[in-house]
Amino acid sequence: LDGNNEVHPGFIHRRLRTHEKREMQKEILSILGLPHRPRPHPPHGKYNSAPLFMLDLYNTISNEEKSRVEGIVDRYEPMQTTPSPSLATYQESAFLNDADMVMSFVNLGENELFLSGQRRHHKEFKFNLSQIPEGEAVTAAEFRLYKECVSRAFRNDTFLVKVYQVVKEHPHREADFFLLERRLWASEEGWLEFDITATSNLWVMSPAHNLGLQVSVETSGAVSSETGRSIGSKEAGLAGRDGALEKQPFMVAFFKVSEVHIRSAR
Amino acid sequence: SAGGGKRRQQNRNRSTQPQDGSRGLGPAVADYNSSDQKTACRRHELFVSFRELGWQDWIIAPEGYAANYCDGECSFPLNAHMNATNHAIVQTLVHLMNPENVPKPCCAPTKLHAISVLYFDDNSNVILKKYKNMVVRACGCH
Repeated sequence: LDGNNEVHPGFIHRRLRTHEKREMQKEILSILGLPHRPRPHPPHGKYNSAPLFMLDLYNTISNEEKSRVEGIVDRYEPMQTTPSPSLATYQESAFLNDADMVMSFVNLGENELFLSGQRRHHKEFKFNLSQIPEGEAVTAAEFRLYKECVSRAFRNDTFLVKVYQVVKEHPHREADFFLLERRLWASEEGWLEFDITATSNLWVMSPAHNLGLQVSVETSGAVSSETGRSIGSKEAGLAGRDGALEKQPFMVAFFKVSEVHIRSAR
Repeated sequence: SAGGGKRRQQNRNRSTQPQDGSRGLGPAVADYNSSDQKTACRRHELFVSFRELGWQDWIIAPEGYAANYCDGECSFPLNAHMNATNHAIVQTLVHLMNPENVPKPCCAPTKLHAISVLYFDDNSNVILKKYKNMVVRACGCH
């Protein structure tokens, strides 16, 4: 239809045959740069934290584009869309403005282990970064964990949340780690963001080095006398896979195209 | 030039009385202002619906996008009414001189905009990608 809702004389107005429809779908997929139609299996048919976060980014971009077209304000303001993990910082908006692609990764493994010899709890997380399109370079990456306010027992305590990049695994002893850490109050609630840009770059360049992340929590209390005691992530209020959908941990990476994509003739 | 003599004669016979502003400007303008206006190069609306394609299970947003397309004639005089490149004007003149061998300029996009698409991949990871040059904002002759 043209602007006046009249069928343009040059337009083919007939129902497409099945194979024509399939060809048309293939062409549109090709425009989107996809070799085939994805077949995802989102759990429960509902969005968890990662799609909600990404939808928040999408709305931010769309509103910006709309404003630009309409000549209104061209400045980013973070959206408050609780309980989804909203954009929290202006630094993230800079990543977003600079990115050609943003991708969130599903957490593939989440085992909580207690090493009795070292009296240490830790939780493992794994992300598959092998499906990133060629020519995309990571400009920033974050590991996001949701922390809920914990029970009275710890209310006035602080915790030390340690996120380790597993560098090398050994059969009979503990793995080698690269450490990122964060000190926070037990009563704090919200998303914890850990910068894992260097780690993700390594994982993209060398998938064999992708041995995941480990998270452990210990008390570092101003009040508690048990400073340095390892506690379970649930005790510390860290939401896991079995928690609320919108609070599940995930990883997000921002990409910039480093190569010119040329569509090949089919 | 000698080339288009016969064609110009035909145009002259076809043309009716030039109206108001076009008086004295020649038959081509008079022709253009009547029936050619409908077939002139312009933007047409075309919505690509991801919903109609049955892709809601993997495309989260948007439901579709107004891709639009350009269609129509690029006829003399170009710069009087549309967004034409300098070369398109030269191309039109050469076409007028040698219509059998030299085609008219093409009606094509002159302004394109980007869209963002949010979708799942096979592993249920979510991708937000900017696609440049997906929406035709304006058409013109090239």
